[in-house]
Amino acid sequence: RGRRNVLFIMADDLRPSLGCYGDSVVKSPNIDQLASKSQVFLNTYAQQALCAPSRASMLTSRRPDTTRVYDFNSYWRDQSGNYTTLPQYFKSSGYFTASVGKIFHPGISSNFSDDYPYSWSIPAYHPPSFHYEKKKLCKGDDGKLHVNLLCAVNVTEQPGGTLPDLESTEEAVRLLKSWANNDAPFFLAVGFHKPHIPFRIPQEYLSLYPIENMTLAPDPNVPEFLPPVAYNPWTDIRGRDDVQKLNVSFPYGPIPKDFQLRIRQHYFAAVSYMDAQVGRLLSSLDALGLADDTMVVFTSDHGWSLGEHGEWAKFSNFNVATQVPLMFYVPGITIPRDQLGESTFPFIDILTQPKYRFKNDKVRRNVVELVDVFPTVASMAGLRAPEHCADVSFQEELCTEGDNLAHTFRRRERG
Amino acid sequence: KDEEAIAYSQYPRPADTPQVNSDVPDLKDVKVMGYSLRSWDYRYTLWLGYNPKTFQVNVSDVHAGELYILADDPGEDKNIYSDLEQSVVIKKLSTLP
Repeated sequence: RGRRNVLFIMADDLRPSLGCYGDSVVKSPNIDQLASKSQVFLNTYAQQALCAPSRASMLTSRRPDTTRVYDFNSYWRDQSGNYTTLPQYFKSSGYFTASVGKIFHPGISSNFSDDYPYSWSIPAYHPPSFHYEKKKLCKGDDGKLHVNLLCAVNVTEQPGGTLPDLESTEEAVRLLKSWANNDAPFFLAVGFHKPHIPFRIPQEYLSLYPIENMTLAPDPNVPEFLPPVAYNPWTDIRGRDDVQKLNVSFPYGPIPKDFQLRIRQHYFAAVSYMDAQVGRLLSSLDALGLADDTMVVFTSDHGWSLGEHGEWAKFSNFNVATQVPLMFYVPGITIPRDQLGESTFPFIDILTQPKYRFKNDKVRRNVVELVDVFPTVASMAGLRAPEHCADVSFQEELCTEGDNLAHTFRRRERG
Repeated sequence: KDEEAIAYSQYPRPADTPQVNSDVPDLKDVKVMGYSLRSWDYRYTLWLGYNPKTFQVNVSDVHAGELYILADDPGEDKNIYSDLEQSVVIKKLSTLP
């Protein structure tokens, strides 16, 4: 192979509540292991804390004012310009590109096709069990099934005996196996649905976070001098059966403290569940002998407020809503080739292996943005990074409004 | 290379006060856009009038502002925009593209 493959992993609504970002509560051993062999950007920010605009922005490397995608009802190729996406760029460079799970926001904002065939060599895969995500499948205290926010389940009792991210992992592994012996390089994007609400997750992950160990956000009240326009009333969680029962006042709440603790417990458990899927995926990459010529990118579309400022959502400009994890594993660069052992990413089952320790060797503290991802991934994979856009670039199909961070991989951080 | 690293974000709102569509307003309902710039040291946000038909922001139509000094206030809980509204810092930041 002349070029590096790319495994591009995205979580949904994941703030940097991860061990590798210094969080002492969250258990994320597999992402921490990836971070220990990656360059980790500690201060990365999304351009808008909403799925469709953020993903369109990151994947085209244009800011929302250039994509003109601010909601769920616009497709950038119709709305603003025929911009080239990150996967499209790889596809046009000879890569086989595939999307598993949620990479583009589905629906209107990706032309009901996840931007296929522009971006992908084959139609995007969506896990069939996602169909049930908003159905009455969560057992309530009354023993009946509800559409709840808090929805830890026995997976064997769910339709099909599975959950969306489990299915996405299986499909991604299946694709990796089918490509393991191909000569053509691949760009595989895997978008996990968690820790996005509802917290429909395997119930065993809750046991990692005993409720008596949970704490409230350090600043759980709406700040006194916050302008009302800056506040979001987190309407999406208010519609869930279990939250409706709380009779929380609109728009400021608050949510009762015991329920706040349970939301935080479920979010952290959802992170650990998603981490396990990342671990399954990376250990398969490893087992197939692909870890030494595949770069791995891990990030999220935006963050989520876990009670900070009295909010329970993204939908704002607060750091907790806009900050995301970002790391790049580039074999031979973020880890010397002679340190690539037989097993680079052994799966760590946090349910049975609670003790682990990793150290981040390469971190960058300077502020970066998700619009930087496109030129950086292209460059680190061995392709030419797009040129910087002109001030007005609606007619330019290929350019970037971000910075190519490739130079940061070899130079010491300044300032 | 010596320039300060800045990250930009933005968020649309349909009104100056929270209402049912404040979280995810349809484009046609957007009246205000909150533009943020953040560095290692601070987050500065201006909420400006916005026309969704022309996609134009009115930089002289300031609905609100936020300024958080992150070294003192990492959780962004003490908005000091009003305290420093007339200061040199704000004037300088307001002239950024």
